[in-house]
Amino acid sequence: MLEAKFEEASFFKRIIDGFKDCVQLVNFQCKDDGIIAQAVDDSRVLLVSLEIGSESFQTYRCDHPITLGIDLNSLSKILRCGNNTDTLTLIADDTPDSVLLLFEDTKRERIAEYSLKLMDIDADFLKIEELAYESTLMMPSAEFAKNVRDLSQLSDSLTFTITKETIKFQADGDIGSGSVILKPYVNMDDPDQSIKLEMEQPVDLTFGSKYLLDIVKGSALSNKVGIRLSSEAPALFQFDLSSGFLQFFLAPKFND
Amino acid sequence: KKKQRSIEGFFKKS
Repeated sequence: MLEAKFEEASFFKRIIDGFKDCVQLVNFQCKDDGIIAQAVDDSRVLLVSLEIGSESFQTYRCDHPITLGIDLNSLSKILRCGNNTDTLTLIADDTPDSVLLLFEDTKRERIAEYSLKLMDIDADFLKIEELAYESTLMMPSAEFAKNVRDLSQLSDSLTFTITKETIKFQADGDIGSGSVILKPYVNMDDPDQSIKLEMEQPVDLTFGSKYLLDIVKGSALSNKVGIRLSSEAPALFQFDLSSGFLQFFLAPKFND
Repeated sequence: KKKQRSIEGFFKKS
């Protein structure tokens, strides 16, 4: 039996909105310590990995491991039916055909109940090992999203160049070119606005704009984004939850 | 011209 209650339905909605545009069919694995999910986009370039720890729920109970195969388009339709400040409880039995979504407005004693049919999704679960990264950067997620959206207008590829003291995002396209250069910066009043850079090796990597535009949709989940880069591994973009995270692993473009 | 790499090969199936 799974009974997982979010204090606010908007929290789960923001999680799903953070990655529903790049993957559609996702197995959510529910265990006693929380819910994890993983999916690769159709072009096999972007891997999404989600972990919602049991601490992220108001109450959480899962007696047996359960896999919920969910079409995110369908889930989104139901999530739009709840009010943001409703509590949301996910309920499923041990061998479920469907998952129940219960929206409750505790002040008004209004209860809305939806049942979502589950799917049998044939997808491999990949083992994500800790990779070695050459540069790690932490910056405000809204600022990263703006840079990606601005520069993506110019080119279908963006180049990230990290040197000792500088982070450079660059686009070079048919209508022109653009770049944004950032330096590490400490904001004492609002630490989330700081930019931190740890560089072990300089990095010069190119990524597809369309994937980066999908990744920045995770910005609604966290004020900060962690970016880990290596010439030998997919880049990791991470948005932290109070307990858990939404991660995107993006394979770079390389010289033909 | 740069080519897009695939994510596969970086992660093992578990």
